Amino acid sequence: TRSAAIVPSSGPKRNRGSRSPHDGQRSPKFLKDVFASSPGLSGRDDFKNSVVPHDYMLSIYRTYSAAEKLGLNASFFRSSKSANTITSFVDRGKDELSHSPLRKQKYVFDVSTLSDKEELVGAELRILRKPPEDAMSSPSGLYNIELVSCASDRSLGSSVSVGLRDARNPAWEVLDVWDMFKSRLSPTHSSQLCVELKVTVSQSDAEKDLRSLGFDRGGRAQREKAILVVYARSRKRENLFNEMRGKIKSARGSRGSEQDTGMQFKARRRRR
Amino acid sequence: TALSSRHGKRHGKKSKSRCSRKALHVNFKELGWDDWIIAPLDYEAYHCEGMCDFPLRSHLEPTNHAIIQTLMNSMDPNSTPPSCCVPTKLSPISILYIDSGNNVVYKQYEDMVVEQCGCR
Repeated sequence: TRSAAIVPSSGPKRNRGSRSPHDGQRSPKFLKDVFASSPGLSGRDDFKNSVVPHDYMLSIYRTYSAAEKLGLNASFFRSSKSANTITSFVDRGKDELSHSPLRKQKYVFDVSTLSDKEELVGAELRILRKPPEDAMSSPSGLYNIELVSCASDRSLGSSVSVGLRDARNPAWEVLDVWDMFKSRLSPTHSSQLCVELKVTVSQSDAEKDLRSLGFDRGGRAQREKAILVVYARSRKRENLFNEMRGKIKSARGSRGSEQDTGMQFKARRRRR
Repeated sequence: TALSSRHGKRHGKKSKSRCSRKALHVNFKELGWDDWIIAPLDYEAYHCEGMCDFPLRSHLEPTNHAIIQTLMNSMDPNSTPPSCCVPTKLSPISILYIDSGNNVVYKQYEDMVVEQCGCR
């Protein structure tokens, strides 16, 4: 098998075949033109560089594409939950510096891009716990990580017990939030999903300081931020051009009231 | 004939090979799609090329209609074109990309690689 290429190739490969990829009327070259000249999408290299994939998503890609090359269907993997689409939403919440000790944290995700054409089959919250520098003096034992609703402070039934004595190294805590997630995603669902995290010592209701346990979000890199991972199964075969259409649409939206660029787009469409 | 003459071949000579799978290396960077596709940056898609002429071989898995069309073409090329050499079996590939909301998405896209060609 060949390992998946994550690192950009050093330069364009040409003359590999007898036919140029730009040959023919059905070449997607025109899509490239639309893309490149769409305001809001120009300078997408900068945009792409600002989006850093989490290791978990890279790992999913590597595993499933390697399985594909061996002729295995990725949906056979238990971890995939029979999904063929896995989306990661990065946490937009911030810790309030004034709160010390930090008893609760709000994790906020913008899930507005979830498509109603896909059947959702699972969701999990992945939070990086980085032990503080004075980890040796931090309390050890079993802790309950629990999620509650931001709006009602009601438990969402998602909790996990962690033995901190064994976890001095950074580790991703994974909470299955599927039950909570599906109950909140009605046809009129909000584009924001907000959950509050708190940690208690086992057999006690005392809420612990999240900073001392390694949940401090200050100064974290993009790939260290918590992610909501949503597993979905497409109900019908989708083609790549759906993604392109979505992007063009979003670019139009981001243009706002720039009327002159609207004229440019119309002119481009006429030319096409 | 038109294709043969474009490639500088002599008229009348059967220069095109039979329908089969040929290499087609797709480079998303060259397509300008590397601004939203994270990985892979390229892959082998293959394509189908060649003639579907009489007699059709069984490995091309022709439909009954393709057999009839090919027969008609062999009898009178002016009345009926030959059947088409097209993908008859395709397989998916995994793509990691950035969606319109800046989220990183893994998706398995169906029908991205030609596994088998046939006459239809």
